[in-house]
Amino acid sequence: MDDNKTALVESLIIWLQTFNTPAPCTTVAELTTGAAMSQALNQIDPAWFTEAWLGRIKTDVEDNWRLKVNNLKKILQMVVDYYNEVLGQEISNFPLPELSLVAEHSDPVQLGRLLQLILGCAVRCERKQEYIQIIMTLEESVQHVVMTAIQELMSRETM
Amino acid sequence: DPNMKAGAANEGVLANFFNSLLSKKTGAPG
Repeated sequence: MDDNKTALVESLIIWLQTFNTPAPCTTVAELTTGAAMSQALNQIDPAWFTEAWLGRIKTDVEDNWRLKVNNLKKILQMVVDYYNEVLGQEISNFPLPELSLVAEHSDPVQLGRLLQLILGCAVRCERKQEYIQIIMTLEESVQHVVMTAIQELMSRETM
Repeated sequence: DPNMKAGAANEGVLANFFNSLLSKKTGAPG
């Protein structure tokens, strides 16, 4: 696999691991269920990504790609709404991830885009200070990818 | 050592970026 294509997802997986989610969070394949990402979002802003919402994310999807897509759709929709309604930022210029490619083929580029959107939530939420400080403790090469990912998001946002 | 200098400069860029992010206002504008 091309290093450029996997650098984003690999670094953002390392970042996501700082949330210590109950669901496994070490490989692209593990993340395709949506369980770890939804648990991280619940930590990022529990008032928006509520326990009730989290309860609608199925954790026993195994290799059923349709169930995975359903989970990922719920995540993406809530994240996009979070940008619009909580952060007051349109992300219509940002290419949204192809969720079927994530669920069916564990596509690292598309998963990277979804993680990038979640990163954007973490560094702008009410508790962003805590999350940014955690990012600053990560390995320099990871911080670099995270910084570039945030800069790309910012360059595509409109108020 | 040029490598050490480059490393320090890199650290500075990262620290500047994340510190500026920390100082930005949270939430929706207005």
